[in-house]
Amino acid sequence: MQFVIIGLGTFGSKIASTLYGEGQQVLVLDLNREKIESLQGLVTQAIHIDATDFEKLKEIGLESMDCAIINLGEPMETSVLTTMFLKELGIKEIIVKAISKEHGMLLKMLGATQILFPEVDMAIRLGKSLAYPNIVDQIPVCEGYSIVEMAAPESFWEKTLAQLDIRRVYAVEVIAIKHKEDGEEKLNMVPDADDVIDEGDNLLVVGDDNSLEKLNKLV
Amino acid sequence: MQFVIIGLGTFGSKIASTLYGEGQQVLVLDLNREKIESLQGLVTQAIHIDATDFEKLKEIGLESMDCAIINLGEPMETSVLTTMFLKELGIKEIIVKAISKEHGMLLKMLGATQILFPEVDMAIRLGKSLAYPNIVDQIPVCEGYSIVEMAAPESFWEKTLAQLDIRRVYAVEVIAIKHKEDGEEKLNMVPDADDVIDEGDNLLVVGDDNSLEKLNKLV
Ligand SMILES: Nc1ncnc2c1ncn2[C@@H]1O[C@H](COP(=O)(O)OP(=O)(O)OP(=O)(O)O)[C@@H](O)[C@H]1O
Ligand SMILES: Nc1ncnc2c1ncn2[C@@H]1O[C@H](COP(=O)(O)OP(=O)(O)OP(=O)(O)O)[C@@H](O)[C@H]1O
Repeated sequence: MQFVIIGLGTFGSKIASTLYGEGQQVLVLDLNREKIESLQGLVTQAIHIDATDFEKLKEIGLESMDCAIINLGEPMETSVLTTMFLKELGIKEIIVKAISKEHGMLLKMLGATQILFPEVDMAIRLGKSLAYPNIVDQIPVCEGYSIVEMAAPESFWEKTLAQLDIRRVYAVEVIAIKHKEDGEEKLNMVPDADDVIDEGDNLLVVGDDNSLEKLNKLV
Repeated sequence: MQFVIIGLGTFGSKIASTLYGEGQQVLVLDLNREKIESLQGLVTQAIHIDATDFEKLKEIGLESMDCAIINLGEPMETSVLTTMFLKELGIKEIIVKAISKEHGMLLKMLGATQILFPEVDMAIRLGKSLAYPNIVDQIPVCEGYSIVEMAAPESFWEKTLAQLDIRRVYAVEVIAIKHKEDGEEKLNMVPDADDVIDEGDNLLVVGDDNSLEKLNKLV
């Protein structure tokens, strides 16, 4: 697929190299000559350009682009104008890293199909995991359901899954037991009923959020 | 638990409100008076201060803090000095949002226990999901293992899990079937052997990364 990355902020630079590393066609545009120079040969094509210059954008010929990714920093108007121009050029997927909620609203009004808030997303995820230290990670699966990695509660240690009858008692399913041996993590995927949970093991469980919360209170 | 958030960038502000919303004690420090004013009453305590002033930091009395989170932007030296001071004050967990890999190295040398790169993390995740559009989401579980949400391959449609014998043939386990009905997502968690995969369903599968990649090639 063909991607155009506009603005080589931290995010833009990394997504350009990730996509190129996955075999995708990657064109990058930026106002900063040094950044463009440093990417020559590391992406499909790197062009020095002011992305708010609609005539110059048209000259490049972006009609074949499947997706545009914008990371132009401040001020807002730079990404706002660029988004509007890309929509005019008919690019279907326009992904923009936004500065704030209001900025995101503006961008959506002008045709952005996806707005990104990497700092906010990480703050929410890390904040929740710091508030619940026995939860190693929590991944939403769909409305009301998550997969949670949690330290096995003490009351589970040295018992088998069958003895604990977790599915019936707690309404969650243990999809894996993570065990540490000599500093190495071993994953017992889809464990058997007679597998034992050891002290220090982590459990990967899936279930509805209420059931997960009840289980978490045991830890 | 007691948290001190130093620097109210986008990340710092959001993690402060997330932690406070989860019932944690949250102290915020920043050089910007307006930001401190705007947080009065929205966190436990908000103090206007230059975090690179070691004497002023000592005056606040941060010994009881369980964790410090730093989001001080540029230049590097601000977060570098602050990290060093917090380590001196004996704070056990020091989490810092870094500007670059080199910045992260410096911070670790001076006592930071966790370095964050929210823009890089999202760029890698989004970059991979854009390169593999049939993978809705990929979550690493541990070294070499992931949980993947993917569109069910056409060859699976209208067949039961038993008929497909997925565990034996593909070495992955289907932990859930996501089905859309009248715009609503239904999750069939830990499906039975005779459950059918319908056209348009997504599958949540867990397995080693090689097996997941082979399965993904079918889609
Ligand atoms: N008019 C423009 N045309 C093209 N490129 C531009 C224009 N204005 C700014 N840029 C580029 O956009 C990039 C923005 O990077 P910047 O680091 O400011 O983004 P950011 O919002 O801090 O994102 P991140 O946190 O991911 O680094 C810079 O490389 C800059 O040269
Ligand atoms: N010496 C200092 N003491 C206290 N606060 C400081 C000091 N220097 C900077 N700050 C504060 O740190 C914050 C840094 O925010 P900034 O937006 O620059 O961070 P950032 O790196 O862009 O992160 P994000 O992407 O999460 O917004 C500002 O609120 C600023 O007032």
